[in-house]
Amino acid sequence: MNVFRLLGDVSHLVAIIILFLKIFRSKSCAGISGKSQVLFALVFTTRYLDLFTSFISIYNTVMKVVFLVLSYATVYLIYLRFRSSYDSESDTFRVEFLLVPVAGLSFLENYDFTPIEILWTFSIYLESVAILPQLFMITKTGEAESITTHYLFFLGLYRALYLANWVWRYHTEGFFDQIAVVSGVVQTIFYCDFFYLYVTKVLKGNSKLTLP
Amino acid sequence: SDSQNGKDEL
Repeated sequence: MNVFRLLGDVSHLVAIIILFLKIFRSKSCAGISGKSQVLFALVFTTRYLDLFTSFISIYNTVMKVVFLVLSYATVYLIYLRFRSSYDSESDTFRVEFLLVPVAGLSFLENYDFTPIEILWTFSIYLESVAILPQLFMITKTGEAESITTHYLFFLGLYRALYLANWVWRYHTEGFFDQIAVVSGVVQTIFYCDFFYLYVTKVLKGNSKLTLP
Repeated sequence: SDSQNGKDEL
């Protein structure tokens, strides 16, 4: 565990908590893509199956359980509890265009042709594109509440910090996970345009992010 | 082995 990895995990946790509390306290999921949140719940489910097969550390187990519980709780808030506020007409990204290629690629390019390993690979590939329905929704409506942009900032920052963690681990331990690193680079690239808008607009005091 | 790569990460 290095400082980049720890800050990455904290950033990930902060992002998920921001989104959950935003929906819970405002009793509304307006502007939030339910599709992206279902994809993230699927990411955690398929990645953390090793909770049942191997123990790594208390930290590892607790974080995995927290991510799983919060992701399903968020999906519950969007699709059941505050369903009336869900903007399904703006959440029109076709997720099958992500799921089919990602599933196909995880069968072709993995470390071991076993169910748990293919599902882990699937989760890594899927995570790299799971935010696209949310970004698509913001592009379509042309705006996002600032609290939603804080969520996106921490979610993007998390994988960028993991990139630094992988550089660190490569130099200190010789650790190199090609699938995670390539996907992590792709994932971070998707956030670059958003990072630019976040710094130039939201951090300058605008109450909302509006697209030009 | 490679298949254990990344499993200590989240």
